[in-house]
Amino acid sequence: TVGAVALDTAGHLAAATSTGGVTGKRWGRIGDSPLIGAGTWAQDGACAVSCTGAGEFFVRVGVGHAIAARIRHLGEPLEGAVAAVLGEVTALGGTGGIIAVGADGTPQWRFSTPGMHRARATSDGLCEVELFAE
Amino acid sequence: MTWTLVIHGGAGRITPKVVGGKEQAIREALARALDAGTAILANGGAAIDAVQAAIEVLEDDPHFNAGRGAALSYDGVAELDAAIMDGATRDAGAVAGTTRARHPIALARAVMERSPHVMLAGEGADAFAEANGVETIDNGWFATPERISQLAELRAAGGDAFDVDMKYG
Repeated sequence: TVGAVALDTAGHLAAATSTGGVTGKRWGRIGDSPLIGAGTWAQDGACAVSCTGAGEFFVRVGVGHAIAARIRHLGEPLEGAVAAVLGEVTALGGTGGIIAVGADGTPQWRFSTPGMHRARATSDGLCEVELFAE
Repeated sequence: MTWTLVIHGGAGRITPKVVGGKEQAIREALARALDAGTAILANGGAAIDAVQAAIEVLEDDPHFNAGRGAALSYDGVAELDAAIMDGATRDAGAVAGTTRARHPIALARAVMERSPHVMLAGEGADAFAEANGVETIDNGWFATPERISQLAELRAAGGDAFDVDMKYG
C-alpha cells in the first residue's frame, strides 16, 4: 500500500491511497485503502489521512473519519488524535501505520509495526525519508 | 501560505534484515515521489494534484504493494484498489478490484471528476477506464517475479492471505 497526504498554499487538504491488498487474497477481498473514511480521508479545517496495514481493523475503526472527528469535535491536536485512533486499531488486534497532515500543515506519521516506508517535506525546508522504526 | 506533503510506502515487517539490499532503491523511490508532489506544491499547485503525482511514482515502482509490484490474489491476478479525496469539497473517488488501470489512483480521480459516484468496482471500474480514456494495461504487467514467487510459496504452504499474518501485504 502507498499513500500521500498534502496541504497546499491555498490551505486545501487532499489524501490518496493505492494498494494491491494482500498476497493470496480471495473472494474479492477489499481492505481499508479504497474506503473513504477508513483508509483515506481529507477534510479542510481538520486533516488528511492515509493508512496502511491490516485493513479489516482500519475499516472497523473508520480510521480517517475518526481522526478528523476527534479534531473537529474534541479540539484534539492531530498527534493526539492519530495516536488515540491507532490505539483503537491496536486494541482490536490490528497493526499498521497512519500518515496525516493537519489544517496547519503539521506532518504526522505513526505506526505499530516494525517499520513503515515514509517520507515528508514542508515549505519550511523539512525533508525526511525513513524506513525503520528507530 | 505554507505547504506540506507526507507519503508512505506501506507498513509491516520492515526491518534492515527484511529490506536488505533494496533499502537504497526504496529510499530513492520515496524521494522521487516526494519530489513529484512537492514540485507541484512549491509552485502553488493543488494538494489533490500533488498527492496523485506522488502516488503514481510509487505505483510504477516495483518495490511497493501498489500498481506494478502489487501483491497478487490467490488466483495470481493483480486486483488493485485506490481512493482519492479533496478536502476542500469532500469530493472523493475510489476503485476496488480494478485489474487493468495502469495507475489506479488516476482511475479513482476520474471517478471523482467524471462520474456522479464515489466508488466503482471490478469490471465496471475497468469499463469506466476504457470509456474515459484512463490508461489501461495488461494485468500481467503488474506481476513481478518476487510477487509471483511469494504467491507460489503461500499456495505451496496451503495457506491463503490471512494465514501469513500480513507477511506479504
